[in-house]
This record gives sequence, C-alpha cells and structure tokens, in this order.
Amino acid sequence: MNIFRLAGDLSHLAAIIVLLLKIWKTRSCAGISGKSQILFALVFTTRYLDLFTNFISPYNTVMKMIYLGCAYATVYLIYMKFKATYDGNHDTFRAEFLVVPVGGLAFLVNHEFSPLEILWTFSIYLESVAILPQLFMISKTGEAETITTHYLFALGMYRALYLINWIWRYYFENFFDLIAIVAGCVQTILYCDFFYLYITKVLQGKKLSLPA
Amino acid sequence: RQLMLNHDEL
Repeated sequence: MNIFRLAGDLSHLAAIIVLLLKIWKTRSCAGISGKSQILFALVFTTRYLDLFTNFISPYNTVMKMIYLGCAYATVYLIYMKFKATYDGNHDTFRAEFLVVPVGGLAFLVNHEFSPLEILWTFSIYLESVAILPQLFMISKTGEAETITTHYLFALGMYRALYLINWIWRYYFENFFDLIAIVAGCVQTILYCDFFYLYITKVLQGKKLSLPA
Repeated sequence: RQLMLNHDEL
C-alpha cells in the first residue's frame, strides 16, 4: 500500500458516501444518472467475486463490502425509494452500447482466460466508461448541482491517484498491470473536460452550467 | 505473474 493508492481509495470512498448522503438527505436523485450507478454496482459485483475466497487484508475486505453495500443502496434509492425524483428523460445513454463491447473485449484481451479473471477484466474495462451516462446526462440537462460536481471530482481523482500509484508500484515493487493502467488512463481522460469546468467554475463559486 | 492475477487493489 502506498499513499497514492490510499488517497485514491479514500477519494473513491468519499465520492460514494457523498452521493449516497446527497440522495438520502435531499430525498432526491435529480441530476443523477441511475444507469451509471447500475454500471458501478455491476463493476463492484464482477470485481469482488473473490471477496470471500481470496483474503488480502482486513482493509481490503472491509472496503469491498462498503463499496458493494453503498453501490446497491444507491441503486435502490434511485430506482425504488426516490423513484419519483429520478430524471429518466435525461438519463438516456444506451448503457448496452458500453456493456456489450466491454464484455467482448474482456473475452479477447485479458491476463488469463478463466471465469474470475475475465470478470475482473470486464469490471476494469466497464469502470473506465461507467461514468459516461452521468456525463452525458449533465451535457443534456446543461447543468449539475454543486454537490454532484464534488461527487464527480472525487470520483475522477480516485483513478487519477491510482495512475500515480501504478507508477510508484512500477518503480518500487516492479508491479505492472497494463490492462488496469490503460483502462485507468481512458477513465481519467474522460473526466478531463469535467475537471476543467470544475476548476474554472465550481471552485470559483459559480454553478456548473454547460453552454446548452 | 501470480502477483498480477492475485489482484490486491480495490
């Protein structure tokens, strides 16, 4: 474990908690893409199948359970408890256009052709594009609540910090996972546009609104 | 190589 990976995990945890609290406190999921949240729940489910069979550390197990629990709780709040506030008209990104190609790629490009490893690879590829429905929704509505932009910033920073973690592990642990690195680069690049808006607008106290 | 498949990251 290094400081960059820990910072990344804490940033990821913060994002997940901020989103869950936002929906719970405001009793509304307006502006939140339910499709992205379903994709994240799928990412954690396919990545953490070895939760009970492959013990890494108490930290690893606890964090995986928190991620899984929060992901499903968020999906539940969006599609059941606060369904009336779900903005389905703007959450129209065709998620199947992500899941199918990612599924095919996971079969073709992986470290080992075994069920667990293919599902892990699927989760890595899917995570890199899972935020697209959310970013697409914001571009359609033309704006985002400030709390939602903080959620997205923390979520985007988590994988950016992981990129630094992989550089660190390459030099100090001789660890190198090309699949995770390439997917992590794609994932972080998708946030660049948002990062620019977040830093130039939200951090200046303005509301994030896109030129519609 | 085994390290690689023993994914220790979240």
